[in-house]
Amino acid sequence: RTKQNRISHYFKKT
Amino acid sequence: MFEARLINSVTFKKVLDAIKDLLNEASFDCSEAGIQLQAMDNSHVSLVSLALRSDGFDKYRCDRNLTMGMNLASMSKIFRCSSNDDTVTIKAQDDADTVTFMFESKKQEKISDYEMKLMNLDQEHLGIPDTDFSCVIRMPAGEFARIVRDLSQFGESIVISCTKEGVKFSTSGDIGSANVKLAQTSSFEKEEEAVIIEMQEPVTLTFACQYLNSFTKATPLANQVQLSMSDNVPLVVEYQIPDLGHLRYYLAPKIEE
Repeated sequence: RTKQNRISHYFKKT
Repeated sequence: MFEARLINSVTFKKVLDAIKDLLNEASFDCSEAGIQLQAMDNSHVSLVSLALRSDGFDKYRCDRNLTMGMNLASMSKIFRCSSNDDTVTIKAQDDADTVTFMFESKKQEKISDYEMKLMNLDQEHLGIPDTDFSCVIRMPAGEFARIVRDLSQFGESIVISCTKEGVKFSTSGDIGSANVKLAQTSSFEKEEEAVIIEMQEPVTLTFACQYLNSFTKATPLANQVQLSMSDNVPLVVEYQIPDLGHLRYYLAPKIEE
């Protein structure tokens, strides 16, 4: 099974 | 005062077509350097990043930095009222709550303008770190669109696997599985037909078809697409807009639970 991460998991808010 | 003039409205139409699948509205950040847009799709899985350089416009003036929040469906309606070869001028006053799009036909016999209300959007800017990617693949944009479309019929995800031999796109679902392998081209007649792979380390990552399909809406903008991958970081799908800028999509990979 795979899960979908969110993009904000990788890129932090500035 | 902000004013940006582009010789052919069709370029902007293509940009809108390329982002309106993923975004309902977006903020266009205008500065002396040009127009930039960064926005996540509604489900926050992908990120769209558009940059249009001021020197790519026929005329460009931006006295003060300004952010214009626009509804992309409304913007598309307006651009549908223009012919592909109309000259488009985008105008806004400083601190304005509207933006004006003016279309001029090539022979100047028809001039139309459309004023659109701007929106106040909550902006969430994400910092995109510089990454040395393990694999960078350049291939014909049409071929990438074709592969994503074909494989999407069979599964919800596509596994992209890049080695020095080539790149493999795979999927599997209820009816079976599918694989498409592309070898690096050793000789090609036209540069836009080339498949070029720069690999430091082999990479295999899984991505949702739905988003890849949305990205390929940018295909009319460029002959080639560039895919950049490293383990455990988002895929970058990049289209260069000739003489004007680029459109990049970032997509978080699917990971094993």
